[in-house]
Amino acid sequence: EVEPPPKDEL
Amino acid sequence: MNIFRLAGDMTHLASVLVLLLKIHTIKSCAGISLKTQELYAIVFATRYLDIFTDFISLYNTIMKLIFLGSSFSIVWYIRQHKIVRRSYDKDQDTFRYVFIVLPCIFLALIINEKFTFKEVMWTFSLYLEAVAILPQLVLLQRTRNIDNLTGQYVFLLGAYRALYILNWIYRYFTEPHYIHWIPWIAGIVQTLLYGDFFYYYFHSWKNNKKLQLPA
Repeated sequence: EVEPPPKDEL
Repeated sequence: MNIFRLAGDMTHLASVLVLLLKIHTIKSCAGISLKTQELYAIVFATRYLDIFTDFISLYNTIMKLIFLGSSFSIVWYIRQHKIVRRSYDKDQDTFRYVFIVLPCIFLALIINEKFTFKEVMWTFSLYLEAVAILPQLVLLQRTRNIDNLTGQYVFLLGAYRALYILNWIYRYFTEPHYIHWIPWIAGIVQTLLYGDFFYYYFHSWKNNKKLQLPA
């Protein structure tokens, strides 16, 4: 399972 | 970062800072719902738990700190400031927290991307943000008029929501695998809540008269 990218929105 | 996202962040930032600066300058919070402001402070506090664990960019970290600092400052002003707090009309701001917070906790526990503490808190913050404006809208309906302060504030918040939706559409078509159902649906619900308000806002602007919401 691929780690999702970090949440970059505010 | 695309232009919609940046413009969305800037209108969001403007909404909070305009409110804080005006409260600070005119020493009054008349027409502002403390409950909505407290809910927003909770939204930022629960969403930005990653502020010390994940570094995304300097922009991201600074914006998070500003949102946290300004939202808690607004709450402090309304609750604690010796002059400002006198202008807070507690009797009109009657929306019950439990009707908002409990469903959001419940939804976040059952509908989330991953059942971890941070992820559930993040999801909770999205659901809460979608409905946190409700006490403010109820207060507006109740007092039946909107001064410049609350009008601008709700207008800027609405612009932020609309721009974020454009940002998601843009990212969906330009970034591979950019699919986030939960923030999208919560965001659309939040934007729809503003739709009703906007109708009256533009109507009053067009007729150049003081805004009167229907009972």
